[in-house]
Amino acid sequence: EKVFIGDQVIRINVESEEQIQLLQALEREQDWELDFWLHPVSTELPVDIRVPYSSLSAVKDYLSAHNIPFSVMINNLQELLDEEKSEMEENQMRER
Amino acid sequence: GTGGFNFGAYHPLETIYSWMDTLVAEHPNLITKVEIGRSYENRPMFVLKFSTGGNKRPAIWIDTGIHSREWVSQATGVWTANKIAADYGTDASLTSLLKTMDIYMLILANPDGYVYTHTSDRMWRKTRSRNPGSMCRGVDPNRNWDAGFSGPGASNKPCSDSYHGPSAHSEVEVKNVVNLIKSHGNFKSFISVHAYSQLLMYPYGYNCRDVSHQRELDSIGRAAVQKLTSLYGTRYKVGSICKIIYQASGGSIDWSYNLGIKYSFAFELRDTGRYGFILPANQIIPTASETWLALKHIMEYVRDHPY
Repeated sequence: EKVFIGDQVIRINVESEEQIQLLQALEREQDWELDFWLHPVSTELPVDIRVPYSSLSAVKDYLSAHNIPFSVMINNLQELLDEEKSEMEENQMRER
Repeated sequence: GTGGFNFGAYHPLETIYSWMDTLVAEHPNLITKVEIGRSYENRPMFVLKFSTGGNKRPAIWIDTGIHSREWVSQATGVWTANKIAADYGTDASLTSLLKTMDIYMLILANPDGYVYTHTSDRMWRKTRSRNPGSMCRGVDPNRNWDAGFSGPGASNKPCSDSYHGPSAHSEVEVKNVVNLIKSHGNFKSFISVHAYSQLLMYPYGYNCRDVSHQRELDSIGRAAVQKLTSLYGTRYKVGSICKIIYQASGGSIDWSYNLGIKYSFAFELRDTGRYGFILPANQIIPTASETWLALKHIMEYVRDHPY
């Protein structure tokens, strides 16, 4: 099963068209294996990116270098997934 | 009975499928479970058909979970099916709707993908078909419909999460729905439920031109969202896919609209701004409850505006 230990989901509230283009360039960056949950499309919608642990510093450097403010929406995705799974297992036991 | 089923929890495919059987058993005069075909990995695709009789009466289509990782979508589908069953006979508006129309619900529109999110990769979005010549599997089932197929906003790369596939309707999961809708021939509304961005959208996605019924669809959407927002204050945007998100070709509601199904909408369900696709299970019932108010508004409008 694929694990996401240390992966973070970053949220960017886009402020300008320029930032959208910079994020679209980031989206084209294959090496960092980014998973865009919400794509850079308009200043009215946030952009959410799941960033593998191995790419975190590079992506955060990119965003800081271009003055794109971001927040960490999910600090450790695998922890959240583990909670989700254990909740399901509890529920299934209860139902059984 | 379904009384022991926890609608405030996420469930694997097997549990949802067996729950369907208990729901149908409890409402034999209202609901039938129809297999509309098999998935790529040979799983049955079941539609719950809500009907009070007659043959090929005007019908409403609702699908959830076409992008497998959007779990609140499938969970909302389960809750909604139960709501329709529970309220038929007591809610006058819904009862009158089911007197003249049928409702078809496909809760697991991407069964293989859904199982894969439970067993192997929680972040899986696409189908699980093999792509000849590529290590990467799967097609984005909402880029595979014959509406501007392979145009902007879809990728021709099999490893992309928005890969459109080798050809329109190449995915058997899409083809099964297309065959049912076309052979029935009397669907008046097509509603596809996704997550997460809090949007209610209408065609087009594959181009940014206004559809001829844009004004009507927009006003329906805004009225529906007003009802949704009234429950918990969840804010939604309304507009065409192309104008409020991005140009995305090969989408289901563009196909249904072009087929003549006027009342075609796509929901993107709630995002609390903290969890994205991993919306906690305690958000399922609030999400489903608010969505129901919008869904019901659209269905009542369809009932009152036959064409």
